Order: sequence, then C-alpha cells, then structure tokens
Amino acid sequence: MNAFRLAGDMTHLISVLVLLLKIHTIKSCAGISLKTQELYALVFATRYLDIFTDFISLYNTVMKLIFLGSSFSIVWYMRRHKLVQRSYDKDHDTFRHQLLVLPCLILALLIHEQFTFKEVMWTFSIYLEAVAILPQLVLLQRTRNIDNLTGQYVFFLGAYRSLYILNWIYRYFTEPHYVHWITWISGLVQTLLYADFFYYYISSWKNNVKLTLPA
Amino acid sequence: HRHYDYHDEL
Repeated sequence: MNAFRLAGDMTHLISVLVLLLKIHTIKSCAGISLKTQELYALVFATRYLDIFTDFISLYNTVMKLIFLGSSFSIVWYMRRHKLVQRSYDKDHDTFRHQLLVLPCLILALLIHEQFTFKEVMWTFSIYLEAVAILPQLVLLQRTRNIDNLTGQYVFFLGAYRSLYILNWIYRYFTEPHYVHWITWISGLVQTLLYADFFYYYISSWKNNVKLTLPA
Repeated sequence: HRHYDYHDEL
C-alpha cells in the first residue's frame, strides 16, 4: 500500500470520526444531510459484499467494518435518536436522492468489467459514491451557515478523494495492468464536485473568517 | 490475474 492510499484512507476515517464526534458528543447533526448519509450507507453495503468471502488483509476487513458500522450508526442517530433528530435540518435537506440511485444502477448494469452480481453491485457503489455528496453540498449552499465540524467533515472527505487520485496515478506507474477507467472517471467526477467547496473552504481558512458559501 | 487487484481499495 502506498502513502497516498494510506493517507486517503486516514482522511476518510478522520472525516467519519469528525462527524461521529459532532453527533455523539454534541448531540447535533445540524447542517448534515441525512440523504447523503443514507447514500453512503448504501454505497458501503453494496461495495463490501465481499467482506466475508474474500479476505484481502486484516487492515482491509477492519476498515470495511468501520465504514459499514459508522455509516449505519450515523443514519440511525439522525433518524432515531431524540436529541440528534431535533437538530436535523429537514426542511432544507430536500434533495431527492432516489434520483441518484436509479441512474447509477442502470449505469452499473450497462457499464461494468464483469457481469456478475457482486461486480455489478460493486460498480453501482462506485458510481453512487461519486454523486452521494450532492445532497450535502446542496444543503450547505442552502443553509450557508456552516459550523466548524461540518466544514471539516466535508473538507476531509474531499481530501480523501484527492489522495485516492494520487494513489491511482502512483499505482498506474508501479503496478503492471493497473488500468481501471470506471474507478478513475467516477473518482475524478467525485473530486471535481468538491472543487467549489474547497475553494471557499481554503479562502475562509486563509483569511481567518467563518466559512460561508455564496448563494 | 487482474481481477481483484483494485478490490483491495476501500
């Protein structure tokens, strides 16, 4: 495993921990999109179907369990926990996430590397992950009042995607036959979705002012 | 074989 990949996984892990910290400790999910969190739970559930059938490494299995467990518990907190539920900004989180699921499923059925159930589900999860952040970005844009933890959560998620791109470039040059257009194009699309947010995040940090997004 | 070389990513 190269350094970019490890750093990517770690920023992904940090983003989840930041979100759990906010929800579990402060008992608030203000500014967090339940739609995005539900999409992530679906992403991990469909991607890690191999968790009990293909052993890759202890690291791999443990990380999969963490991402599955954290994504489902975040959804549980936001839907069922009395205090957390109350801080959920339901009126602004209106992105119809079903509209993302169906096109991704159709695309996975059309474009994949192997036509097997596991591989099509895996491909679906790759496509869905690329667009799953959209409800969150729309919510940030609508509320415009972004607290530090929410900003950091989205920042670390974006950092994770950028580092994975560096990881693919590294692997392309160091491993024979490492060519995966599906992952690369989806990953690139996903990273580009963060570009706007990154621009405002970094300029607010540089100027030492509170993060706001333009309407 | 190439098949699982990218499934090691999370």
